[in-house]
Amino acid sequence: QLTDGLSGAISRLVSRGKLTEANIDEGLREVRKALLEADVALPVIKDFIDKVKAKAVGQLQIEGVDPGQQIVKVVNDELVALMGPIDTRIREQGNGPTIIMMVGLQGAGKTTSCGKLAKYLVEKKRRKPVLVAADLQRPAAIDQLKVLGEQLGLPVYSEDPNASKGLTGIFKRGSRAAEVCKNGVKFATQAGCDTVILDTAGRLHIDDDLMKELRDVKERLEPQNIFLVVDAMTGQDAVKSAKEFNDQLAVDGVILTKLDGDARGGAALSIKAVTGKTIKFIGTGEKLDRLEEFHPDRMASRVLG
Amino acid sequence: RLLGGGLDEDIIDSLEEILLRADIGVTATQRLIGGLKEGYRAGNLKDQAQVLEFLKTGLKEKLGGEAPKLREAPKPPTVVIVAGVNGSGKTTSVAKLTHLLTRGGEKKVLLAACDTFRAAAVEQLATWAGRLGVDIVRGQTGADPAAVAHDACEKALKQGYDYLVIDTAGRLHTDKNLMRELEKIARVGKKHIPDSPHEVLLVLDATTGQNAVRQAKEFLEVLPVSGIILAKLDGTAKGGIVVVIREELGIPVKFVGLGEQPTDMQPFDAGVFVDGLLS
Ligand SMILES: Nc1nc2c(ncn2[C@@H]2O[C@H](COP(=O)(O)OP(=O)(O)OP(=O)(O)O)[C@@H](O)[C@H]2O)c(=O)[nH]1
Ligand SMILES: Nc1nc2c(ncn2[C@@H]2O[C@H](COP(=O)(O)OP(=O)(O)OP(=O)(O)O)[C@@H](O)[C@H]2O)c(=O)[nH]1
Ligand SMILES: [Mg+2]
Ligand SMILES: [Mg+2]
Repeated sequence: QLTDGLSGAISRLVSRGKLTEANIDEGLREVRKALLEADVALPVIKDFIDKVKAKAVGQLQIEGVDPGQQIVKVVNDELVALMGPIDTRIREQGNGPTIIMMVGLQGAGKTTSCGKLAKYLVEKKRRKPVLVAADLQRPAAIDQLKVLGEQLGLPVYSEDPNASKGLTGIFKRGSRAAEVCKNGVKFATQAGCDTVILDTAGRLHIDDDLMKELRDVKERLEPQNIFLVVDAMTGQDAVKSAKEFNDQLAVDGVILTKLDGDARGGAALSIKAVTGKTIKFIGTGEKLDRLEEFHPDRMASRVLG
Repeated sequence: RLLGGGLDEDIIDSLEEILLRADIGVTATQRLIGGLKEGYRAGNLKDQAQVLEFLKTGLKEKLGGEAPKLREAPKPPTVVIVAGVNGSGKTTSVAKLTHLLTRGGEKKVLLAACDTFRAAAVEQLATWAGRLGVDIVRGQTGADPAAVAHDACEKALKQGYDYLVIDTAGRLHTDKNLMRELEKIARVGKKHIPDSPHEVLLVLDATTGQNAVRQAKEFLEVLPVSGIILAKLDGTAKGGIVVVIREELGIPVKFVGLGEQPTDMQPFDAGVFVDGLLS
């Protein structure tokens, strides 16, 4: 069930006969190359190869299996184990609306994923969500979320980004987003809605002010779920940004977007390895019905190519 | 971060990590490291400083020398199409290009809002047009983007604009229909401006890994891509993949995006970029 790419490469290299430490090393060189081409981060590859080697060496006594295929099986199983388990759980709130906060780098797909998640929650979990437009800086970000809300027939809470501009001088920057979020939760409670999805502005993990803004939102709202939204075509940088977002916010899960493309998606492994947080959902298109639950075995095949 | 000044093959190998983590990719990295080892064995590279210099020179050569400028058509309007995958930074880059063109008060710029699909895409570009004081052509929601492009080309020609910059919807290069749509956007302009588009800029997100090469290949199949805008280089990603794209496809980087404001774009400087790759 693995595609021919890696299996083919390994079986060409690894001579017939039983598995030896020498041909394990040969096979693993191919694995390393495949994972690099799939955009898995280099430090993650190193740890992964060590783990796989230990497991493969542990199988040296097993006879009668093609050694190349044996290596591929160990690699695939280890990849699935590392990226799993399947966990689409969304933590609920006992008294008051369940809050889901969406964060991530610019352009990752947060706003679109807010819409998708809202649709999923309505259709699969019978929830009544409110979308909160907490991106006060991107031109027409609020409009974008409002359009999605209209398409879904769901309420969108928003405030004029220029409102209380006079007062903003008194409060330090970063309290506006938290303010909007807080008011959004109030609005949801009054409207009898049980879920709030907060759309935040994209930002760099190295922007101290904007990361502080997210910490403020977290502190003031105590969201039950913080989801990091990541573009599946992200390269080596995935470990840096994911680690920083997770270190500062302790995210609850990851949404990997744009998997309808042909990116191998090695970022999936990098992020799981470095944060320990599971990928809960994947985005597979621009339309709002394009959200699926994450399956580690399908991702493993894709990454291995 | 290299230790002391001494040189051996292990030290050369350790450079592999810097190159791979900069998204240069396996094949290009192996070739570069191979070249360094040859130089070392031939006795041409004797210390770390020389190795680094040799590497920088090699990378700069692959990037193609002098930074090309934004093209200007023999007679106005110059038609620029901005394309790329979803979320890469196209609309913001259009705003930045507009700022570069209009800040000196010299060029009269017209924008075309050819993303007629995504929620509030037209509003986003219209907001920038308002802030930058330039005119914008827009169609009805869900209008055929080629129709908007056609109208914009006609207006740009008849009303004496120097530049027409066309913002297109994000699309994955794997979507055949959307790639055909892009081809059509470029084609309809020729009715009024036969040698358009004069410049086609592919916007790449600097955080993108090896998939960027596939993106560049596929977009080049449908449009005469003449340059890359490498956006979001103000993050921690190095964008090394543009080295491979320049080498394999001949597409040069023309601009780098360094932030979210109209002033946050600069012409590509290979020297500065390569220093950043290896830092
Ligand atoms: N093909 C595809 N496109 C997607 C997917 N998810 C989002 N997009 C597109 O990616 C682009 C960016 O999506 P947004 O939702 O605006 O991203 P964002 O993270 O909110 O962006 P910022 O708020 O600017 O940081 C849009 O063109 C979306 O339609 C997906 O799963 N597949
Ligand atoms: N930090 C940083 N952010 C950028 C840069 N360029 C664009 N962005 C941000 O990236 C996000 C996406 O930018 P857009 O211009 O909407 O991207 P797009 O390619 O037009 O997106 P779609 O039309 O949805 O495909 C926005 O939040 C921008 O502010 C850049 O150079 N640096
Ligand atoms: Mg957004
Ligand atoms: Mg756009």
